[in-house]
Amino acid sequence: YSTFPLSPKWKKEDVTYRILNYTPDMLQADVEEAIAKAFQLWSSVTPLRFTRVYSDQADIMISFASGFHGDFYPFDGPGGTLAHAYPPGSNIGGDAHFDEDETWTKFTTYNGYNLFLVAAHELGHSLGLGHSNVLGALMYPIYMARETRDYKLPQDDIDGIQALYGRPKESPALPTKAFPPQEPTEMTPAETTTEMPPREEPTETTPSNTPVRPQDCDPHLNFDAITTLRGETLFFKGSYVWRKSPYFSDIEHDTISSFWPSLVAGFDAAYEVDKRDRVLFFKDNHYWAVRGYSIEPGFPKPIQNLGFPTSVRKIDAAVHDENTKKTYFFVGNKYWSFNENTQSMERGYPRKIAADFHGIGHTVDAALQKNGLFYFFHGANQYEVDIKSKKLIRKMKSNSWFNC
Amino acid sequence: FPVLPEKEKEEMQFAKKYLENFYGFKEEKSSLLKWKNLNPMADKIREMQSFFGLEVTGELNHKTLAMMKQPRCGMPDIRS
Repeated sequence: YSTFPLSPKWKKEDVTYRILNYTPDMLQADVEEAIAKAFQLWSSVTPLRFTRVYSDQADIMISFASGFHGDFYPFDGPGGTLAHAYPPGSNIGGDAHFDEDETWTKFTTYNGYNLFLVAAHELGHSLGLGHSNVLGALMYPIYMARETRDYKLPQDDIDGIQALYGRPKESPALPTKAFPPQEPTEMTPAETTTEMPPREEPTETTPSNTPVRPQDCDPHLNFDAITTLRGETLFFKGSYVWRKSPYFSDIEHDTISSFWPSLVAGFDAAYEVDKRDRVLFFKDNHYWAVRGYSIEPGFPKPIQNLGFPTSVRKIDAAVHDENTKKTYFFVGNKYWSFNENTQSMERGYPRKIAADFHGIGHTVDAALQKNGLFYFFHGANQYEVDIKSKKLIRKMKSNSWFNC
Repeated sequence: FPVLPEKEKEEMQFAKKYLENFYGFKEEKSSLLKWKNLNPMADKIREMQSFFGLEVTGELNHKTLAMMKQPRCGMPDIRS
């Protein structure tokens, strides 16, 4: 952990806070709950008590703003900087600002930043903590989506805040007090936001049951999805990525979150339209577009946007043919052809896979185009196909790309 | 990932801004100072790589750039 130079801290135990305005991304009650919960995290490990006030100057003033917003640190639009806060002191000291150009949410899914997690981090600054270089610490500078139910403050953050304020006096600190609810005097009326219907939270695998990465040359190795990306080839399974590149000889082992932290693990399909430097990832009935490390704004989108009927709830595999500008989507024993130029599904589809791809008599887990040939993966095997003659050339192990 | 050629300069600009915001990087204006410290940006890149536990090379490689592009808090990482 770290503190600010000269370790500024509040010289009292009763600290006030005030919520100046709201984000239209969330219900106001959810904003208030997220912030109260964030204060509770810090009061539970220190003698500090936080009280919400509704008018005049509070020690910690909380607001949402975008771009230039009256201090010397303008926000930067979606992504990048999410929020900032000032160390304890008068006036702007202690204040926390949240970038309204972000999408704020009470969930820990991929469409938005969890306000409780970001607020808890920023309030750490408002109390006098600087950044920690301990990966996993709350005061680590980079946003990491994580389970927030029963969120426990990591030890590094407890050590840091107790170095400033000591331990709580009595049994776990009093819950954050609020004055008896009164009509707050000023509210920037945020348009009522219809809260996103709660999506089933992706089952977060806790570290204890995180599946282990299979060995590169495991003869049973199979993949969820495969795509090219700027001349490289990425193989996905669960949260793991195998990266094969012409720029370095060995296979690089990564995780999805190391490239795209806000994407969940377990893709169903992926493909690149390399004339557009764009890769699409599919999971359940949604898809994302990425350009390098950046997720294009406005995603995820429902796969029905591509022309799938609502009866299709997920796809098995996808591959783009650079020669014909068509993308093939595989679902069960059928496949669709999507015209990337017109951005629409072609007529006469779906068709049976077996009818057009001789030798591919089963479902397809993943698909790849490399050097003009197509590779269809099914379990631990892959089938090399010449798409022009639609002839099966040979069958190999799925991991034959890993120089086994 | 390989950087598309025309993006190279853009990435360098982005990295400079990042190091200014979070690591107190200041581009040397006077040529004398520039001569003294050939590449002040490399020092700041090393400082950032060390903070995040990356391999400390002083070069703006893809992992370093990827780390810079992660959504984050707007406060500096070094005490300033």
